[in-house]
This record gives sequence, structure tokens and C-alpha cells, in this order.
Amino acid sequence: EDDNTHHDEL
Amino acid sequence: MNIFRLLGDICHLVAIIVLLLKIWKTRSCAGISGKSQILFALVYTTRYVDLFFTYVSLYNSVMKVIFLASSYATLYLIYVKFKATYDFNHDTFRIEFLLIPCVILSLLITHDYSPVELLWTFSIYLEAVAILPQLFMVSKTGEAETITSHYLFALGAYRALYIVNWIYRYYTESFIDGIAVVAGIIQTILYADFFYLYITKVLKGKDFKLPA
Repeated sequence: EDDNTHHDEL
Repeated sequence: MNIFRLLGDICHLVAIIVLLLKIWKTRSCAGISGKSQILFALVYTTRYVDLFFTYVSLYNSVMKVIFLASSYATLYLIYVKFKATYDFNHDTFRIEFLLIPCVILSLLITHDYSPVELLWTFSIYLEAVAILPQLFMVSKTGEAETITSHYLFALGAYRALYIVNWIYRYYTESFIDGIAVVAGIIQTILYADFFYLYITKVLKGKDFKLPA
């Protein structure tokens, strides 16, 4: 899965 | 997590707390743009909708709650508690000219068309320009209280540190998010003029006044 759709930054 | 992002988040937290303290201690929101604060509350609301169903870390969830709570508390102080001190004559930036382009752009350039992702993208674009009403207000009044200039410096420094974080992550994790990086660079550039004035004036103990 495109890791951009999991945002780990605030 | 890396030191640059941690320092960035701390700067962000300091900015929000400095603003809240300024309004609470002086019991006045003179010189503060309520419109920018509305935009920031909207940024956090649209970005942190995943607060309840995506768990990244305790730190991430706690900070999201703090940012959400403090931005709405600031709105309450400006528009309810210290409404009489709100300088609406100088806070006249038309925020629809920011909101509409951000909505359009987030539909044109986004990683994914899921609702949460579209809201995230919108919040990234909006955050880049959310400070404009405040900078516009400072340019109209020609000055800012020293405490307000510290708030702006911390807020500008937060995203500048995030740029360093993205460079660091690119080289250490080969992670890069083009949308966040481009918006973050634009956001930081908007502070450039302010940074110059802050460093040449406020740090020398002078008042923050724009050259007439």
C-alpha cells in the first residue's frame, strides 16, 4: 500500500 | 521519529502555548488574527480526523489532542471570552480566497482520493497559507507585540525544522512525501520576511515594527 496514505507525522 | 521532527513539534507546541498565555495573561487578543486561528483549527480538525481510528504512537495521539484542544481554546478566548479586545478592523483577510484554492488543489493533487486522505491533503495545503491573515494584520498595523513575534517565530521555526526532518528521512529512510515537502517549503518561505525582521530587530531588543 502506498505508504503516503499512512501519515505518521503531526 | 528524529531530533529535527521532535524539535519541530516542540516549537509548534511552544508557539501554541505562548499564544494562549499571551491572550490569557494580557486578557487581550489585540494584534492576533482570529482568522488565522480559525484556519489553524480547521487544519488540525481535517488532519486529525484519523485520531480515533489510526493509532501511530502515544506521543502522536497526545500531541494531536493537545493541538486540537489548544486551537479551539484559542478560538474561544478570541471570539468569546476576550471578544471585546478582538481587533476585527485589522483582521480583514478574505479567508475564502485561501479555502477555495486549497479545496480545488487538494482535489487535483493528492496521493489518494479516500475521504481521510483528501482531508489530510487539504489540511497540508491550508496550513501552508494559514498564517497569511496574521501576517497581513501585522503588515496593516505595522507592528506586533514582542510576545506575538515570539509566537510567529516559533510557528515558523516548526515547519522549517520539519523540512530538515524530511531531508533527514529522505537520506535515512528514503521516505519522501512531495505534497508535504512542497507545502512546507512554501509555508516557511512566507515567514522569510518576518524571520529577517525578527532577527534584526526583536533579538536586538527593539520593538517589532515594519519599516514604514
